[in-house]
Amino acid sequence: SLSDRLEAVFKKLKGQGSLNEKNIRDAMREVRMALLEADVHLDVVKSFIARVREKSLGHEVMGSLTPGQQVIHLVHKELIHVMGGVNERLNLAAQPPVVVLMVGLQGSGKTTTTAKLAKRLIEKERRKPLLASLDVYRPAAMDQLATVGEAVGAKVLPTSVGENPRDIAKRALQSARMGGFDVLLLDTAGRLHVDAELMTELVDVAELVKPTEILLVVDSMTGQDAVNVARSFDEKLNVTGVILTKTDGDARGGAALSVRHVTGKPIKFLGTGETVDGLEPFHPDRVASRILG
Amino acid sequence: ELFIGGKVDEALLEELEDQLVMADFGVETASAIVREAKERLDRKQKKDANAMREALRDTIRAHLEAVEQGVVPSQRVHPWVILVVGVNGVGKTTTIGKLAAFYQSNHEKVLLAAGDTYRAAAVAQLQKWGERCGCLVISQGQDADAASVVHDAFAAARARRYDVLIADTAGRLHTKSNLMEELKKIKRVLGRLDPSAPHETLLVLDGTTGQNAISQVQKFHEAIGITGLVITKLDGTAKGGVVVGLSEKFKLPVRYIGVGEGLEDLRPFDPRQFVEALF
Ligand SMILES: Nc1nc2c(ncn2[C@@H]2O[C@H](COP(=O)(O)OP(=O)(O)OP(=O)(O)O)[C@@H](O)[C@H]2O)c(=O)[nH]1
Ligand SMILES: Nc1nc2c(ncn2[C@@H]2O[C@H](COP(=O)(O)OP(=O)(O)OP(=O)(O)O)[C@@H](O)[C@H]2O)c(=O)[nH]1
Ligand SMILES: [Mg+2]
Ligand SMILES: [Mg+2]
Repeated sequence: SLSDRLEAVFKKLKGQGSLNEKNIRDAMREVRMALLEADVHLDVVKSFIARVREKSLGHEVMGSLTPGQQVIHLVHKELIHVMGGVNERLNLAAQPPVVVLMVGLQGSGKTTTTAKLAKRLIEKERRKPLLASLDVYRPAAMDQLATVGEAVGAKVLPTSVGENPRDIAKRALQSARMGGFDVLLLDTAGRLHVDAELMTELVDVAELVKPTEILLVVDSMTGQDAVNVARSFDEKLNVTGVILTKTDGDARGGAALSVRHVTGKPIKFLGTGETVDGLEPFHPDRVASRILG
Repeated sequence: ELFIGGKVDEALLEELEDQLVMADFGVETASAIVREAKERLDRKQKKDANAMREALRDTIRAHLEAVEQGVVPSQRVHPWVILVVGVNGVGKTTTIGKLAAFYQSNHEKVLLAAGDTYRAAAVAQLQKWGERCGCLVISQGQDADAASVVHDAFAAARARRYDVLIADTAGRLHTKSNLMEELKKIKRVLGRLDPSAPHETLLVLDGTTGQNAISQVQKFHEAIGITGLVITKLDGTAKGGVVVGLSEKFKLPVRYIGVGEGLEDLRPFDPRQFVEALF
């Protein structure tokens, strides 16, 4: 583990002494390796290490913590600082129906997460959400949303054959208004950030329905590509938050740091399972500990 | 830009390692590959940056070719059973649709088993793919026993003389032991019908996955024995570099890559093309 590796770096430094240039350099090499193994993007690691190095220089090694533990403490503290100390909630402060748009790469967990959010809105926030699928491409995508949506007691917009995503979005907004729904959750088709046509489709939909939340759904086992995806989606849409899914596995989840670093947007929730109650508010300290391994 | 002329110094080697890390090679593999490429370069006449680029490509390709396996022989058992497994959302069901079309284009009669009896609309999704390629899909609907569906599909494949049976399974995280047990059960059931089945067990990996791919391969391989990998979503910007370390560690061939969401978007894995796409 990182703490064992740091102990090895510092085992010559006993009792008093400060973290200096030389032992910091060795320690930072270990931290760099740990973060890369955790899938944090290389550029993000470099900038992160530079900050931690600065904070460690001249730091007095005192008290009951070993130098290795002190470095871990500084790294952990900086990780939490970067990832957003306070966990932010879903922004529902808008004229109803508040529109939430779910976006992200193929298979990241958007449809499942839409149902999880609906359950949370119904049970915890006492809201009445309407769910709608804009996914006209994936076989049985609309069936999937209808099934999981109804399973949590949410209304799902009925589908109409041959409709395009822009028209479905308009119809969904209208139905949400007419039906007195407080929130409109829009599930979209998975797409590549480099697919110009599909990214334009998303920009057009956002223009039509003016979402209060645009949530980027990211698979927690994503590797270096997380920065490319996050940057593109954020540049085109100005996302308002991120949801990291499949955190019930053993992926270290460094994508969380990469995405946060590149977009500055808050990670709002974590997907913690396949069932509809597998959603938790983002806990920066837990995610930080896991990245460190 | 990285390779135009110039000499091969420590700075270039570090830069190359960085490039590999950003392609998801992983720190250890990136550094080992660059070291090996440098040794290859040292044995050459020309030692400039361009030669280093060649050495790097040759090294990576060599690692991938070492575990590459030829096309499956045509004299096969009937039905030839392919079990498709992997974690959630990687592209198993879509890959099966593409594989079915691929085998059919070689005049093989393909049957599909809707072994995902868990996720919402999973059976409907596979049925749609079956329609697209004109393949029969054996299913029992949601919450049926997955092993029982696969059992029925095998019986149908054998009775009606199908050439290939492809079994879809529910996505599952490799860390969930009860779900891995379900896979073992499916394998046992197939083994009782034909001791050599499944003849191919494909683990599907998402091309955007980072170092967690190692844990995925490890756990699935330990549980049921994997015979080949499929890397999907390489039509995005992810490079899938983790396969280089995987080939070293597990000696498993990459069979196919997925390069899109359509029926035609499957390619047999070509190490040369893969390396070209890296840089
Ligand atoms: N274990 C686990 N599985 C999850 C989680 N979130 C989603 N999944 C699973 O991941 C797979 C993909 O989920 P979907 O909701 O279909 O993903 P999607 O983003 O809508 O996919 P596309 O619409 O094809 O882009 C399914 O098998 C889900 O059950 C999670 O937090 N944990
Ligand atoms: N761009 C791209 N998308 C792909 C590729 N392969 C699959 N997909 C998409 O990835 C998403 C998930 O595919 P599925 O086939 O449902 O994945 P799965 O592994 O069966 O998912 P679960 O059964 O829920 O575990 C869908 O939107 C597919 O269209 C590929 O090679 N390229
Ligand atoms: Mg979906
Ligand atoms: Mg599937």
